[in-house]
Amino acid sequence: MLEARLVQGGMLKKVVDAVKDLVTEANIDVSSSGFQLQAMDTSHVSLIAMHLRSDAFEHFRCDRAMSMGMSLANLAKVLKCAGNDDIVTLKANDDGDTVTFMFESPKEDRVSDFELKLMDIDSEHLGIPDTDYCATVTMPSGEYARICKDLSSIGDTVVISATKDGVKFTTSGDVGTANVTVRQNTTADKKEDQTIIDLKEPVALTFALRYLTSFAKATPLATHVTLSMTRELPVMVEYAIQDMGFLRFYLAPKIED
Amino acid sequence: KPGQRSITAFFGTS
Repeated sequence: MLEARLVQGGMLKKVVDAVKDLVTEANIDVSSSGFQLQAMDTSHVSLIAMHLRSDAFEHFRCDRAMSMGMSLANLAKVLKCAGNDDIVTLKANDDGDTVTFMFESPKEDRVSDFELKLMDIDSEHLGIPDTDYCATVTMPSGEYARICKDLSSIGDTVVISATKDGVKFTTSGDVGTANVTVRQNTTADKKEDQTIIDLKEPVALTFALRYLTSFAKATPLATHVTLSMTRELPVMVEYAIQDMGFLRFYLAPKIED
Repeated sequence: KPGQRSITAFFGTS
């Protein structure tokens, strides 16, 4: 039996909204460590890995590990019916084919419940290796979203290069070319505006902009996003889910044959 | 033009 009560139910809405356009259906794996989701987009170019730890929940009981297959569009429909400040409780039986969501308003004057049908989903589980990244950039998530949006209007592909001078995003298209350089800024008055660059070795990688832009749908989750890069390996784009877990996107690079 | 790689080329199935 599963019972999980999340006081910040709005967090769940933000996670699902961030991934539902990339992945149509996914297994949500529930165990004593919490909720985990790993899924590839339909083109198998990017991978989503989410972990919401059990200690994020006010109450968490999971007697037996289970995998709940869901249509993320349907899950988003259900969560859309929750208020942003609602407390969300999930309940499921070990061998059931449904999961129940209960939404409670903060003032406890409105309670609703929705039963969502589960589905069997065959999914490959990928092993994500531990990586020593050459460059790690932590920047305001809004800035990352803006760069992706701006460059998408010029080109389809971006080269992200990290050097001691900063991190440069370059694209080109029919219109011409565009460069945006982000430099370290640890002296900004507001912590939300700070950018931290940890460079071990210079690195440059090429990516499809439309995936990087899609990842930016997670912007409401966190003030900052972290981009981690190593030569000829997927970039990791990570949004922290407060101190409750993380939402990570991995994107395979484009490489010269 | 650089070619798009699949994520499965980097992360093996476990």
